[in-house]
Amino acid sequence: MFELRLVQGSLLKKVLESIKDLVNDANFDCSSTGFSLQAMDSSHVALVALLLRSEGFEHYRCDRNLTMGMNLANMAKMLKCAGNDDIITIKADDGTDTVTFMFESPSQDKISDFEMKLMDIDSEHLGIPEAEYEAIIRMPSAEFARICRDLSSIGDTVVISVTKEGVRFSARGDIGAANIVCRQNATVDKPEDATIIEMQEPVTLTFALRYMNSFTKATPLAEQVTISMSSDLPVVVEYKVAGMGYIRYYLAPKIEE
Amino acid sequence: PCLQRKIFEYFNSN
Repeated sequence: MFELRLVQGSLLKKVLESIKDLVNDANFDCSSTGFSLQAMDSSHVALVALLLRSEGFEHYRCDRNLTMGMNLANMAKMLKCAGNDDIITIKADDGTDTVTFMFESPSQDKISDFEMKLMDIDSEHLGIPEAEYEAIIRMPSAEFARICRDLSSIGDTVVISVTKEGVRFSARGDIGAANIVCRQNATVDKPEDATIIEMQEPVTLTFALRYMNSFTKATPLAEQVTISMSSDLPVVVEYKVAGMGYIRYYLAPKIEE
Repeated sequence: PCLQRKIFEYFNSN
């Protein structure tokens, strides 16, 4: 028996919106640690890792480890039927091939349940080694989304370069070129507006903007985004999920041939 | 021209 209950159901809706365009089908792993997922996009260029810790749920019961294969577009369709203020419960009984999503309105006057078929998904689970990153940027997530959106009107790739001066996002295309430099700015009224750059070594990497833009679908989840970079390693773009976990996107760099 | 690397070139299969 697996059951989780999340009073702030909108979080789960936002989580699904953040991954459904990147990944078609994925295995959700349910364990005593929490509700997690690791999946690559169909081109095997990006990887998303989600963790929602069991302590973050109002109720969490997992009698034995369970893997639930779901089509994320279908799951998102079902979660779209939950109101933003609804409490969401996810239930799966042992030995069944369905999962039930239950939505309760805050005043308890409307209760819906949606049953979805599970799938057998043959997915590869990758071991992600702990790494010391040469540069870590923390910045407002909305600002990062704006930069990715603006640069994708200029080119297909972004060069992210961290130096003592700050972090530079550059794109180049048929119509011209663009450079956006963000400097460290810790002296702001609100901590969520800060840009903090921790640099051990200068680092410059090139990435496909299509994926970066897809990652920014997670912007409604967190005021800040953390971008961790090292030479010739995938970048990690991390959004925290309201004290209960994270969504981390890993993106392999483009390299000069 | 740039070559797009794959994610599994960096992370080992479990």
